Amino acid sequence: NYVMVQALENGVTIIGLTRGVSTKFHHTEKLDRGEILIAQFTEHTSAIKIRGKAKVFTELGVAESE
Amino acid sequence: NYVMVQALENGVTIIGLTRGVSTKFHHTEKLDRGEILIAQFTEHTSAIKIRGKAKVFTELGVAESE
Amino acid sequence: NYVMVQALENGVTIIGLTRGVSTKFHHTEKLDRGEILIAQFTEHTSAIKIRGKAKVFTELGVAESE
Amino acid sequence: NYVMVQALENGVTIIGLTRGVSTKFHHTEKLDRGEILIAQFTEHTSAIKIRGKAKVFTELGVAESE
Amino acid sequence: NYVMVQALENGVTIIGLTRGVSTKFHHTEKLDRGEILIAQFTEHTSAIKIRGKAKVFTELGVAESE
Amino acid sequence: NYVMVQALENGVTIIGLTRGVSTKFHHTEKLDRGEILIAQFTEHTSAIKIRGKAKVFTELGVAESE
Amino acid sequence: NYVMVQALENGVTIIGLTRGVSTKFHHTEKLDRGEILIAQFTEHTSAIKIRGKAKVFTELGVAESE
Amino acid sequence: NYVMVQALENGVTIIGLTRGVSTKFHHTEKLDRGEILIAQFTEHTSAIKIRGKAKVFTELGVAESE
Amino acid sequence: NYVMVQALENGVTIIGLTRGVSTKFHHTEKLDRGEILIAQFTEHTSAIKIRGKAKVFTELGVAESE
Amino acid sequence: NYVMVQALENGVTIIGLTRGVSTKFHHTEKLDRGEILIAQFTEHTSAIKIRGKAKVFTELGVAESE
Amino acid sequence: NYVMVQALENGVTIIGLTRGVSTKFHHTEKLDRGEILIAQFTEHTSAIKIRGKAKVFTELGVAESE
Ligand SMILES: N[C@@H](Cc1c[nH]c2ccccc12)C(=O)O
Ligand SMILES: N[C@@H](Cc1c[nH]c2ccccc12)C(=O)O
Ligand SMILES: N[C@@H](Cc1c[nH]c2ccccc12)C(=O)O
Ligand SMILES: N[C@@H](Cc1c[nH]c2ccccc12)C(=O)O
Ligand SMILES: N[C@@H](Cc1c[nH]c2ccccc12)C(=O)O
Ligand SMILES: N[C@@H](Cc1c[nH]c2ccccc12)C(=O)O
Ligand SMILES: N[C@@H](Cc1c[nH]c2ccccc12)C(=O)O
Ligand SMILES: N[C@@H](Cc1c[nH]c2ccccc12)C(=O)O
Ligand SMILES: N[C@@H](Cc1c[nH]c2ccccc12)C(=O)O
Ligand SMILES: N[C@@H](Cc1c[nH]c2ccccc12)C(=O)O
Ligand SMILES: N[C@@H](Cc1c[nH]c2ccccc12)C(=O)O
Repeated sequence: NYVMVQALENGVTIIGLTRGVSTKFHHTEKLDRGEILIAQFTEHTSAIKIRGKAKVFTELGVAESE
Repeated sequence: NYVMVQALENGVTIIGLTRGVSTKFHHTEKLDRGEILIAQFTEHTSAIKIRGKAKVFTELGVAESE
Repeated sequence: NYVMVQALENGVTIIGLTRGVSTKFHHTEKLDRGEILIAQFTEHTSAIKIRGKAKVFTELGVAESE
Repeated sequence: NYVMVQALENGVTIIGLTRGVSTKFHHTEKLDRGEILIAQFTEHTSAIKIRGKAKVFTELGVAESE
Repeated sequence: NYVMVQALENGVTIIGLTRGVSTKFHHTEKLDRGEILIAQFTEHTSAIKIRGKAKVFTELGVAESE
Repeated sequence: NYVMVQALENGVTIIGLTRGVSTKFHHTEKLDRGEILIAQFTEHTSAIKIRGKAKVFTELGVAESE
Repeated sequence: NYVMVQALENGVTIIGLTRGVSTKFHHTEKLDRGEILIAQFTEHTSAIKIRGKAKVFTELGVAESE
Repeated sequence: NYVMVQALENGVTIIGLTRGVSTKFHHTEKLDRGEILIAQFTEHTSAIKIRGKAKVFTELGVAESE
Repeated sequence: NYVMVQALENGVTIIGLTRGVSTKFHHTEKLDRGEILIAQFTEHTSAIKIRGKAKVFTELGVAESE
Repeated sequence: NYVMVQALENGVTIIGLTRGVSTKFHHTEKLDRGEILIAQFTEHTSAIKIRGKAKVFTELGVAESE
Repeated sequence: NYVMVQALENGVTIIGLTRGVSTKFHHTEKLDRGEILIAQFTEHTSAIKIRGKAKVFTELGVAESE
């Protein structure tokens, strides 16, 4: 269970939200244009938020964030 | 088991409903236009409610909330 | 194992029926037009009833309730 | 493992038959025209009977009861 | 693991045969024309016999009993 | 794991062979023309023999016994 | 995990070979023309040998023994 | 997990190689023309060798040994 | 669960991010043009970051990082 | 999990490499032209090397070694 | 879970990288032109690096290293 995010501009952020009773940002990974992050859902990450212009690949399809 | 929501306008809210005997809102994540949230069903979240204009990707198909 | 319901009018209700020996309504979630609820079957919910005009997405196909 | 039933007329009944050595009706859910019930097989329900005019969605195909 | 039977005439019978060393009829469910029974294989039912005119849906295909 | 047999004539027999070190006939189910038996492999049945004219549905395909 | 054999002539034999360190014939099932045997691999049977003219259905395809 | 071998000539041999630290021939099954052997991988057999002219069916495709 | 990365230029880096509460870089693998790394998600790696020009193969599709 | 190798010339060798911390050749199986070996990955074999002209069938596709 | 590598020139190297906290080269397998290695991910190998001209088959597709 992972997703792939490719930054289409500099400064794209991929934020991991905590699993559990409370929902907080536990990590923000910054990508520059062209860089790729492939990230799993984990014991600590049950939601992922993407800001900035990027291509987002998931089992449910591909979307372009802005 | 996750869903992906892309906001098509500012102020889209994605609400996690509690798992268990009672059903309450435990977290509301706000998205601005273009932002994407990919969220799992978890030990604490057994239903997800989406308000505002967004594209919603699931294994069952894609829908556009308003 | 989840279903997705998109309200096509105000006042759509999605009712969770209890799992177990007896079958009662344990929660009713109201949706306004355009809103979406994605709900799992759970330890407490083994049947889901939908009233009002809505689009219902399941692994078995899509139906429109009235 | 669930089935979806959409009533095509008022007074459609969906009956849960008990799992176990004996087979009895443990619950009858009435649907009015247009309403939808999505029901799982459970620890207490190993057979489901449908009376009245309804559209029945299963993994094995779709049928219309009368 | 379930099968669906839709009666095409009155008096269709769906018989559950016992699981285990001996094979007996433990339950007979009668269907009137148009009624539908969706029945699982269970701890007590390892074979199902269908008499009368009905449409039988299984993972292996659809047949019409007479 | 089940197979479906539809008798195409009277007197079709479906025989359950015992699981285990020895292989014997533990049950013979007789079908009249048009009747259908859907039977699982079980703790006691590891082979099934079909005599007489019948349509036999399995995951491996459909055959007509004579 | 089962295979289906349909005899195309009388005297077809389906032989179960023992699972374990040694490989012996533990059972021979004779089929007359048109008869069908559906047999699983089991705790005691890890290989099956077919002699005579028969149609053999497996997950790997269909073959005709002679 | 099984393979099917159909002899296309007399004297085809199907050899079971031992599972474990050492690799030896533990059983050789001879087939005459037209005969079929369906053999699993087992606790004692982790490789199978085929000599002579035969049609070999596997999940990976069909090949003809010589 | 693995991904494959083929460097399209010298100096491509594939970075393993730690699994767990904190997210750090635990290993950076450098690839020269044409070289290929196939890397799993593991007990220690729950996210992978790719910098430089490379072809990235995943179950979700193929992307080209820059 | 197995692969199939068919020798296209005499003297084809299929080598089993040891599972574990060290990687050594634990067994070499020689095939003559036309012979087939179907070999699993096992507790002792985590890599397989093929030398000589042969057709190699795997879940990933078919290749011809030389 | 395995990959297949066919050398398209002499001197192709397939390197196993250690699973665990640290990432080191634990084994290098050299292939001559035409030879094939089929290698699993294992308890000791969580990443595989390929140098030299080879055809690399994976579940994610086929690539040619240089
Ligand atoms: N802490 C929440 C995070 C979360 C996951 N999915 C969600 C959907 C909506 C809101 C929050 C969430 C949880 O683990 O359940
Ligand atoms: N608390 C409920 C939430 C829920 C899940 N699915 C539902 C369907 C309908 C109503 C409520 C729900 C539960 O865990 O079961
Ligand atoms: N309480 C019932 C609810 C139910 C599930 N599926 C049904 C089908 C028919 C009637 C009731 C039901 C149960 O858990 O089994
Ligand atoms: N009490 C029965 C109900 C049942 C399930 N499937 C059936 C098929 C036929 C007749 C009865 C049944 C059981 O659990 O087994
Ligand atoms: N009592 C038998 C019923 C049965 C299942 N499958 C069969 C096939 C043939 C004859 C009988 C059966 C059993 O559980 O095994
Ligand atoms: N008693 C045998 C029955 C059997 C199953 N499959 C077979 C194939 C051939 C001959 C006999 C059998 C067993 O359980 O193994
Ligand atoms: N006794 C052998 C039977 C067998 C299964 N597959 C085989 C392949 C070849 C030769 C013998 C066999 C075993 O259980 O392993
Ligand atoms: N004894 C070996 C047999 C074997 C299986 N696959 C192989 C591949 C190559 C060489 C030998 C083998 C083992 O169980 O592992
Ligand atoms: N340490 C984090 C790494 C991570 C995985 N997926 C993520 C998505 C977003 C941000 C961080 C992550 C974790 O194991 O959960
Ligand atoms: N002994 C190694 C063998 C191996 C498997 N896959 C590999 C890939 C590359 C190098 C060696 C290997 C192990 O079990 O892990
Ligand atoms: N030792 C690392 C090796 C590894 C696997 N996948 C990776 C991705 C990137 C960097 C290193 C790795 C681990 O087991 O996790």
